[in-house]
Amino acid sequence: EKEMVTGISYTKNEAKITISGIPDKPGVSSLIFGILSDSNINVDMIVQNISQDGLRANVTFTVQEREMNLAKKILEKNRDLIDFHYISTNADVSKVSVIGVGMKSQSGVAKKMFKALADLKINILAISTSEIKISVLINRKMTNKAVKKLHKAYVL
Amino acid sequence: EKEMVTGISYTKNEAKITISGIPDKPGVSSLIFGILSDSNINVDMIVQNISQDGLRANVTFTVQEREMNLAKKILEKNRDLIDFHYISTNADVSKVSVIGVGMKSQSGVAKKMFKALADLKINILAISTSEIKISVLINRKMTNKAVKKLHKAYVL
Ligand SMILES: C[C@@H](O)[C@H](N)C(=O)O
Ligand SMILES: C[C@@H](O)[C@H](N)C(=O)O
Repeated sequence: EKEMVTGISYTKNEAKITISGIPDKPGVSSLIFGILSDSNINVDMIVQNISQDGLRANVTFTVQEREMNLAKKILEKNRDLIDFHYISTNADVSKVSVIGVGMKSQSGVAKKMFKALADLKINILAISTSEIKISVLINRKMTNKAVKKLHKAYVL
Repeated sequence: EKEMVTGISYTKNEAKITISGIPDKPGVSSLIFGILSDSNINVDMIVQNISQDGLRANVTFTVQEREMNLAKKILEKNRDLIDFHYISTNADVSKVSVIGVGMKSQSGVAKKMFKALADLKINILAISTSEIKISVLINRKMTNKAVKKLHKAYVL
């Protein structure tokens, strides 16, 4: 199954925001992203993993770095409405992605991408995928090294 | 910023596997997806959120339902090597996605998608995005309702 990786992309102007301890019941994500959308805050990556206890979950999303503080402020203002434990932000991240066509079997592409990052001792902070893209959040200062290594790994 | 949602897609033949308590240090995701890839297990969606304590993280991925038990077996065999707390599986999920072009501001698309699901009291189990796609994992028996509602919401 030849995966066709066609490019590596990255952003260095995003910040990540994680809302921890949101109720894992219908309507919560709708409320959160409704509030962000209504405040005209653009969101790029959204990652939410399965809740461990079935009661509370965590959601991470990225915004333009310049909108990070506003987004956090707006969410804090709505703390009682949303009902979350805390918000953590990190502007020292970058999103690095491997883009391809026909990546029906992500595991092969993921293996190579994650191995390239592991070889550079780069810690993967978050992962989000679609059929044509695997994106990871990593420490921003490792971006150039990561991108260079990925170009080598995929012979691009 | 008109988001151009062009379609709704879904899969009903995938199962989700969550590996909880994996060390949050370089090389772990590489090891996990290396093992899966080497066993020829195809992976579709991968979701990993930021680790809460900086020590342990959780990763969720989907496989073809018929490969779920094999994938779990292989990971359990490698328990000491990977060093994780536990593996949980769920075959009663489906992946529902909103596909679009120019979804530069995901929050607007996410707001509408999540609201449609919330109106049907459908719980969002996991979220993964790319610029052209927002995917969620939901309870499989709600799939048809969800897809129908999304087609209405986006006038498709
Ligand atoms: C955690 C959050 O996604 C919740 N499950 C919801 O459906 O809104
Ligand atoms: C949790 C896992 O993704 C780890 N951070 C790694 O880089 O492999």
